[in-house]
Amino acid sequence: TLLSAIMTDVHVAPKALQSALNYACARSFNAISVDGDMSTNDTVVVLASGAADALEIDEKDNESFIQFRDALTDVAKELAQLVVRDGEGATKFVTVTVKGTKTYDDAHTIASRISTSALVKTALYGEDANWGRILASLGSLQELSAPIDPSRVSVSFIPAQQQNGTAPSDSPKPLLLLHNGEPQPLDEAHASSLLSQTDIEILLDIGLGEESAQYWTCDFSYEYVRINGDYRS
Amino acid sequence: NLTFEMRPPPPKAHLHKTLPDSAFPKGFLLSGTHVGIKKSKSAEDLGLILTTSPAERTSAAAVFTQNSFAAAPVRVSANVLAARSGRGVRGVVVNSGCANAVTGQKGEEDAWAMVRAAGEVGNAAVASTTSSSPAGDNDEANMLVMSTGVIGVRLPIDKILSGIQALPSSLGSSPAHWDSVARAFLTTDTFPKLRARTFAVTHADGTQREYRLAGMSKGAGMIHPRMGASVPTATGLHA
Repeated sequence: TLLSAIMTDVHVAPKALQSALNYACARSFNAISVDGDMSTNDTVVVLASGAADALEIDEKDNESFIQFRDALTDVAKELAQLVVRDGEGATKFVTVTVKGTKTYDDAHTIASRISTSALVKTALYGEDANWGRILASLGSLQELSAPIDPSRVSVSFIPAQQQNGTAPSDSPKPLLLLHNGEPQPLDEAHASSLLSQTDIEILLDIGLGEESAQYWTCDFSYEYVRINGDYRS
Repeated sequence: NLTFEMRPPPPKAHLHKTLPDSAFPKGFLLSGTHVGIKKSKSAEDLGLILTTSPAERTSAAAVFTQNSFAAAPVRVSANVLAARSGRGVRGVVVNSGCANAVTGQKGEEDAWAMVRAAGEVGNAAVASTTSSSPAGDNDEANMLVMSTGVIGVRLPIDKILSGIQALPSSLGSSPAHWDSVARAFLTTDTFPKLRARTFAVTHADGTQREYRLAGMSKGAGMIHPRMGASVPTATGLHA
């Protein structure tokens, strides 16, 4: 179960607070997966005390609302990512970035599908750059607004970025596995070096549009089965 | 034939952060304690978060699971929030170790009992710690409730209600108080997830003010949320 409580001392109108939370949640808690199962109890609550000062933030005041909304989104994203890092049995923290779709929903749906594929997640545990499993999982989607054109799809594994948007200087170089539907020569040593990292990013370019989305997931290990095989109701 | 050995999970100690008092938002009192829901005697399993501000100054929002078997605390919290239109919510009471999910009518009654008990102690605690009364809002149905843990088992509600009555004596706003509530959320998690930060907002009158945000989360398994602002209309009660 995912639970979260976020508190702030901003004075904010209830409607604006709900709007900010909806936005933040779509880009954080609703963009993570550990095992693909939705709980009966998932809840995120935001409480605003208004204790800092009397100036109320409302959606009508666009600039202040967006600044608050973005701060809330940043905190929510970090709290959501911590849940993935603590995923049962997880040994990898994986960012799935999908770009080049016609709509945000398409990018989100593709990222969600890859993030919940048991075969992709076991390959990540095995540190295998298995782009075939990635393509198979996204190719099964029927609910996209525009059908995938296999000749336009590119897949890369890249070292996870730090908070400043750069990769550590000693991290491996990005690994392009598929470019416009054509498999690229694979350097096993390079792939092994990159996939042995704890933090990995899978980058997909669908080649159809300008929209993008991110999802965060983890690998699927023996330990996950042990924990949940032992758990008793 | 296994080609590799089982690996231990990566170390997570670095995920704890030391946070100064100044990073946490003003206007909150918190406490986490052990009341006997979890087997481990040292593990916090009940938490309370209260705002000390006047009711008209506070606001709340939430998103909830879209699972058709949405648990009693989910439905009750959505009900409280809707009834108050997001204004004047006094706080949140949370327990771990039992999800109070698929527990029928009794589960619903238990969730409401938690809301009322927490509302009562919350109103009293806030009135005693502030010079003015909490805006005259003594409504006891002004708390949200969250539960997590095993599904299909009833809450040990007597232990929980006794624990709620005792919580005011340990309320505070130090980083340790925030941490104790973050721990009261945990189930199979291996570390508490607590973050806080300051941020600036430029208001329409041109003034720039600094505010604070602090949040805690829990979760390790059964994680693939798709939450929305309302709960599914068909409740699992009839299935």
